[in-house]
Amino acid sequence: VVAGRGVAKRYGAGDSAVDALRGVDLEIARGQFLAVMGPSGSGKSTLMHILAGLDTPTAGSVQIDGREITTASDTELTLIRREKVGFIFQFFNLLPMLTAEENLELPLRLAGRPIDQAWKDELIAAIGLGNRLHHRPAELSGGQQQRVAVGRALLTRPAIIFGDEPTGNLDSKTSAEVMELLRHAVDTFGQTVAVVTHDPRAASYADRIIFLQDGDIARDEGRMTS
Amino acid sequence: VVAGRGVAKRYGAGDSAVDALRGVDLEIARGQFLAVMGPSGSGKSTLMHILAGLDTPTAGSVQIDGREITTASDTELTLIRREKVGFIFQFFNLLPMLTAEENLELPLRLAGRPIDQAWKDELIAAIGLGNRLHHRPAELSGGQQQRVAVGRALLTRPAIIFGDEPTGNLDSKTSAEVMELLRHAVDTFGQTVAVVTHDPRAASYADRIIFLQDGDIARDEGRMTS
Ligand SMILES: Nc1ncnc2c1ncn2[C@@H]1O[C@H](COP(=O)(O)OP(=O)(O)OP(=O)(O)O)[C@@H](O)[C@H]1O
Ligand SMILES: Nc1ncnc2c1ncn2[C@@H]1O[C@H](COP(=O)(O)OP(=O)(O)OP(=O)(O)O)[C@@H](O)[C@H]1O
Ligand SMILES: [Mg+2]
Ligand SMILES: [Mg+2]
Repeated sequence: VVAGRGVAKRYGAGDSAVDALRGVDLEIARGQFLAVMGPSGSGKSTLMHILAGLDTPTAGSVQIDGREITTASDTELTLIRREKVGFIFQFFNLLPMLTAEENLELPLRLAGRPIDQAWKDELIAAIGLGNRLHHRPAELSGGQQQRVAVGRALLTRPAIIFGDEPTGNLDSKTSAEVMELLRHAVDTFGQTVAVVTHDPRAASYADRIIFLQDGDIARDEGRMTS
Repeated sequence: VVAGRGVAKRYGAGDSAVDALRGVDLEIARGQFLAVMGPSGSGKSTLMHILAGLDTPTAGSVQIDGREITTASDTELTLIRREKVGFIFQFFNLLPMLTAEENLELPLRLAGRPIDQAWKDELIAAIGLGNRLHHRPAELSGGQQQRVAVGRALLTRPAIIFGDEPTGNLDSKTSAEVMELLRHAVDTFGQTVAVVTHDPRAASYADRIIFLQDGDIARDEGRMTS
């Protein structure tokens, strides 16, 4: 459902240039649960943003559901992202002036699509935010904000969900609940999920694990066995 | 060096009031390395902010180095914080217009204090940011920004360092380096450190672990044995 070929990202030029990604090839099949691991600064967030159409590569191509996004116009790209991509940001990107519930529903409302109330109720119960729906992000703990971001991505059921450290601020019990929720979406309705994580326990929920190092894929393996 | 008595924090009023902290008593002795754990939303960040003088409790008292901060004027409080407290925020709070190096040095420059160049060099090497000093936060990965925040708190050698999830965005190798750095500061020059963490491996560096639950201390134990 997502295919990146020769994806490269360079910042700056000359001696001080930083090659955040050095020509990465990656195909994510429909219904796959992928984990991306690697040292701090190895290019994980950069890769996720480029595959999700949130950033442009310096070289290479990226296709989402068959559509080449590196040559898409701004309008086309916005539409593809809105229809096909859910993103759980490393630092949440919630809108501070909206409540948790409004943040949850925002992508669907922007896309003019109806809200599946049963799925929404199931999500709210699973992420444990029932009594926080009317609070704004500033009134929520770090982990609560992260859970709103997770719910927001899952509610739209996009072609692919990218998560950048979706459990980085969560205790082990809540981390497990979030990963089970993502696993449940993959198993019950074929959601495709790709998460960056530093947590081996979170990675153990995935079907496939990729290890980045210095902007390149160092290893590509099936399920981690504990 | 820090003593909180009956520390309570209530948001809102009436039926919808949230008791983030319910009368917490906590003394942190000089040279102690304390870890604070507990479920998402249990009050950890709230407790840290109040003990550090960054937030006011609804009830109770807090003393830093013998100074009662709940009754201090704004000016006095700013001075106490600047002289005595270092804080590693859950979401870093770096200044976007300053480079990594400028962010590192900012608290010392604001306090008009000289920079210990040897300690600064040692820190930069330990947190692995040597080739990123002239980048601004937006040009740094999540983990790199977190390491700048860690370095900034350690550079000032304050009476106490509070860390809110200081390794939440770091891979295991870098997490270990950060915790070793904090441990090194405690062991070699008696730095007092209190960190909130969800990571049992990070907590294993501490001398004492406190578990919060629903705004109260549920357990208070010596070093975690693995
Ligand atoms: N301004 C506010 N209004 C209402 N409730 C608030 C406000 N700020 C914080 N809270 C609530 O206080 C509780 C404690 O929050 P706190 O940020 O201290 O939790 P935490 O233990 O740090 O959680 P996490 O592990 O998720 O970071 C949470 O339930 C949160 O929703
Ligand atoms: N605008 C920029 N200018 C220069 N270098 C940049 C810029 N943005 C990112 N980088 C560099 O690109 C590299 C990859 O960054 P990225 O955020 O993808 O890492 P990451 O694997 O997500 O790290 P972490 O685990 O710390 O979140 C880092 O070394 C970072 O310093
Ligand atoms: Mg990152
Ligand atoms: Mg917190």
